[in-house]
Amino acid sequence: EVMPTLDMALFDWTDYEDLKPEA
Amino acid sequence: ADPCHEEGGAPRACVPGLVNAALGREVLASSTCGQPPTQACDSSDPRRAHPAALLTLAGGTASPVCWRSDLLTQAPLNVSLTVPLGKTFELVFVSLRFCSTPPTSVALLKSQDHGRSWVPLGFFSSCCGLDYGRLPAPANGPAGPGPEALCFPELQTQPDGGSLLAFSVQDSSPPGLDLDSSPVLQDWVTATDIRIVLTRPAMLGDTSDSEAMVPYSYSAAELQVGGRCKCNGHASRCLLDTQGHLICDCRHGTEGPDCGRCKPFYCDRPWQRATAREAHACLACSCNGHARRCRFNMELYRLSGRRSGGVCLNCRHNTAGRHCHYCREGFYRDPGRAPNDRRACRACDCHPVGAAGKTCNQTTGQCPCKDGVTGLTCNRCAPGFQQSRSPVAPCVKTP
Repeated sequence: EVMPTLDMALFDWTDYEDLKPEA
Repeated sequence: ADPCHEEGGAPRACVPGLVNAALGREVLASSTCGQPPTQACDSSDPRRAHPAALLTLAGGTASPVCWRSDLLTQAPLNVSLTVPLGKTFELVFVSLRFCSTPPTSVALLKSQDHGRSWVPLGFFSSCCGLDYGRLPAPANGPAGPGPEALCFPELQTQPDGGSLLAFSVQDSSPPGLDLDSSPVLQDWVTATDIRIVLTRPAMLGDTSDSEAMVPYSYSAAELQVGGRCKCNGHASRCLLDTQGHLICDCRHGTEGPDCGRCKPFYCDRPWQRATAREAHACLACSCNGHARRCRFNMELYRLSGRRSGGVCLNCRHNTAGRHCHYCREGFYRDPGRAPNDRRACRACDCHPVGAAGKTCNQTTGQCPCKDGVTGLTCNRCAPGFQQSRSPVAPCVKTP
């Protein structure tokens, strides 16, 4: 089974702003 | 044929040919006749001038043929002839032909630092003790283990009755001493300049009584300094550089006027003089084509069994290590490319959320994945997991 790649748009960065990778 | 390499390309010791190192060189005489002019010598008239340049004239027949000193009427009676050779040579012999009655005492000196300091090579005198404070040379060479400046009792007489100063380095070295294996002999034959000091004229008796002296002048020709351009076994010839300086045409990864050091990238082992047995070529550092500079590390050299001590500097193309033989952090070896390929190291490219770090396995390229995450770059959820909204735990078990 090939899983889809992680969708960055789905992540909620509210509590992890400092971890958010630069675009 | 390349004298410095075997047919198969292996390095071998090579030396420039034997030459007269004084030929065409300027000679500095402490006294030369003709100033002021006399009946016999006038420095401003080529037909009656006896300049020191005649001693080392290259080619042609000059007339007059001999250098002549000024008339020596009072002490000091020393006259020196100095020949800067322009670079280091390994001496074989020195000779000087006298055009008139030769002096009874002559000292031969050499410099290894272009005339800053001088050491004696030998003396010629019928009064070794009186003139130089030395015993006459033993018939079978020096008694000590190394070469030494001996005092030879007389000059050579030529078939035509003339006299010749003939000095051979062999005469002042103990028999059996080998240039390849004796650093002392190597030092002994090395010279940048030669000086001949004509110490005492033959025709003068008591030199302390200047009133009793008969006017006398030294006269000589054909000053020869037989030797080989010193290249430490790493060149077969010497050339003039762009500034007119004589330099070795260095091979074996060496450089410098005498091939006395390794070229910048050729420092995998220490510099050594070549011998007949072993060329001791400087070896290039092994950097897989990813570095242009390296340095020598004696500790590593010893640890390697005296095989390799080079450490590559500033490895490029994302490589690292002593030989630029592995990839730097954040990169991994592409198995499809050769180690010297510019693109041999690929970026790990670990996923910013799915991976637990940015450093992947250097061989496989596998990034460290968070729980439930899979893939070489940790960019997918593993089977049985699904993407969450939390960047801390991007994949959670499927309910």
